[in-house]
Amino acid sequence: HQLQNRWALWFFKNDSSRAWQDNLHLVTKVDTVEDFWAMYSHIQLASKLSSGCDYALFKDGIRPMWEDSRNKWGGRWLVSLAKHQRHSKLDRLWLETLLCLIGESFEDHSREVCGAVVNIRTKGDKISVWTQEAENQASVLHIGRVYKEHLGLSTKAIIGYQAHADTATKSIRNKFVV
Amino acid sequence: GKKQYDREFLLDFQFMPACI
Repeated sequence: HQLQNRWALWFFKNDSSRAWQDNLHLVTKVDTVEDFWAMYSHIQLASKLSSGCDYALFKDGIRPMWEDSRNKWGGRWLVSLAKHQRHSKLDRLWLETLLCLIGESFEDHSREVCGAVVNIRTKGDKISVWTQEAENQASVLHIGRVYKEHLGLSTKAIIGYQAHADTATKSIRNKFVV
Repeated sequence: GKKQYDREFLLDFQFMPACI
């Protein structure tokens, strides 16, 4: 069962003696439902990774970094988890995120999606969905609303969208919330 | 057409043995 897009899985392992980009490794690419599950069942669950590690699933040709031309003007819907949620929620939310991506859950706005990242951090893990144009309000909001619904977050929970350009200059603010 | 799959469809493949 062919996917709409080919997706690349990346793994980041923090080693401060090396440059950031040297810690980023392409694991594999998948373009069928069957290959996606073969990949998923062969890698560690996100909750089993050590702190400082990331997984990223991005469309083929887009590197999981702000600097990529397809990310440069974009941003991310960010889900921040509390420390205790690593064992109760992280793996389920990350899998739902992956299924939204490969299943093209955002209808026509799926073309705005670049990928998703899970950051494993001592302070609290994070999951984000990256889109390519932070100024494209209609797409960003549609993706945010559908994503929140797929994660099963309560209507009281608020998730925010941040432009990478703001994050890069540390002037972090929510450009949109749903 | 665009290949869209909902989560239930995708999950059905999770534990399916690979075809050889």
